[in-house]
Amino acid sequence: MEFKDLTKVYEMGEERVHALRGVSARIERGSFWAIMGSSGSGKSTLLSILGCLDRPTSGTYLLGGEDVSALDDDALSDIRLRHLGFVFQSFNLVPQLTVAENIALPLYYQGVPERESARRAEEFANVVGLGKRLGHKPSQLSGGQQQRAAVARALATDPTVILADEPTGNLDTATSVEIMELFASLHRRGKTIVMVTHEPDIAAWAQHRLVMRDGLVTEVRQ
Amino acid sequence: MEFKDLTKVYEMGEERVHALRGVSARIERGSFWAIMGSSGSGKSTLLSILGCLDRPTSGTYLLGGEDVSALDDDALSDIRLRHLGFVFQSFNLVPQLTVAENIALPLYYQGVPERESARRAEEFANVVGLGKRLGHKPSQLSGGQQQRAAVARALATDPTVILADEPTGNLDTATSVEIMELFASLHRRGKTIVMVTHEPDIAAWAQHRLVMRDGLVTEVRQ
Ligand SMILES: Nc1ncnc2c1ncn2[C@@H]1O[C@H](COP(=O)(O)OP(=O)(O)OP(=O)(O)O)[C@@H](O)[C@H]1O
Ligand SMILES: Nc1ncnc2c1ncn2[C@@H]1O[C@H](COP(=O)(O)OP(=O)(O)OP(=O)(O)O)[C@@H](O)[C@H]1O
Ligand SMILES: [Mg+2]
Ligand SMILES: [Mg+2]
Repeated sequence: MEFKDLTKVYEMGEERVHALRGVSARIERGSFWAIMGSSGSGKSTLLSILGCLDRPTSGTYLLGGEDVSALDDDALSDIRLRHLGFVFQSFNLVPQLTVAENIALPLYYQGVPERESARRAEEFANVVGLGKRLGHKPSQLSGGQQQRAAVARALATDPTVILADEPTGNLDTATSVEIMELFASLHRRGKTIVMVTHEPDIAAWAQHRLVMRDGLVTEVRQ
Repeated sequence: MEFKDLTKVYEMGEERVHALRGVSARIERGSFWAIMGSSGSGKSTLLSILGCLDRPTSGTYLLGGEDVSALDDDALSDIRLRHLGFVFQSFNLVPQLTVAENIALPLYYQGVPERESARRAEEFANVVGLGKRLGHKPSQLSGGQQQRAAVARALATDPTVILADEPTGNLDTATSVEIMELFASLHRRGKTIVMVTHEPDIAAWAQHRLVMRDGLVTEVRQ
């Protein structure tokens, strides 16, 4: 992933919010990055652009050498489904679906047969410690359990790139370590991981670090 | 706040989840407590019972010496409105209302005149660093900004007791310290604060600590 001079401006009537003011970096395939920075500095905005969920206002973004701005919405949607796993800051679980159905959702969209989907959903639920919760709905889970369901969903398609926005924000230390060990083993298997976190102990699990402030990158540590 | 042998069982068809298995403690007026524990250990469940948002399955809860189980829903609602400020783990902001309207919502329910409500909402928005966001909707805010709006709403009525579920879960270190300094100053002014957190640095701001695991209290540190 290589991005150059990315800007993002949100326009709301008269007002403009400059969420990103020109950020550039190169994230090598198979590397593990932590993005840190103050609240409102643009971390989630950057992650959504890297994850092809949103387009920058200006600047270039090359994903696997390909210019993402040249792709239409369908092509972006296809890339997201086949190569990216996204853990959202507010989880975005579907309230009407069970834990198992939520985790299996991207597999369903990929056209994976029902039985294999269900098997994989159960496997990943177990990996994040939710094996006994398959039939529960999100409203019946604690905050940290919902977060883990969101992590399981992002991993179920075995994506090449994992983008995680505060994946341990609602987890106690011991459970956070379990999730980080999971990420570390995925990284050893060749995945690219870009993780937003505000906790230094969590950022320490990554190889590289990017720090943001007010829509700009203030530090890059390789 | 004094509770004894509190249990909470969630029944979902055939299944029963024992969220609380008998917890007891005494939280003196004007004290500052941190509740820690593993994901799913019952922290949010305990907080919602202390905050009169939910009733225990069994056990007693005395709030200001009064047995809460003897009160009907209207009386509980009245206590919540007049004495308690609650920061939810998932914020629970109203999507259709602006930041200012969200913060002012409890004041509106208390019957405070519009102009005074708006003035106080602006004051608390400034206190949490959202002074420039009054007209924005929650979907236009970052995760940490939404969290701060939820904190401002809990404080706007100047409640005697503040119950906060992971109030800094989405905040960077510097902003977390600002929120903790705010809580510390409220505590110095005599407020009772009960805060769920998984971060030891945040728990360190409290005077006392309660640790939970699997629906039980495993440790009480005075
Ligand atoms: N409405 C509900 N229906 C069924 N079970 C529930 C419900 N709410 C919570 N639970 C269960 O009760 C237990 C305690 O949940 P609680 O939300 O209190 O945990 P917690 O300590 O706050 O966890 P976390 O740190 O992950 O937020 C969990 O096992 C959870 O799945
Ligand atoms: N849909 C939107 N409309 C308008 N402004 C937005 C929108 N989404 C984000 N913003 C603004 O863009 C800026 C960056 O937001 P972003 O969510 O990327 O921050 P962040 O670094 O993730 O913050 P946090 O650590 O609090 O989650 C913030 O000032 C935010 O209010
Ligand atoms: Mg964010
Ligand atoms: Mg909780």
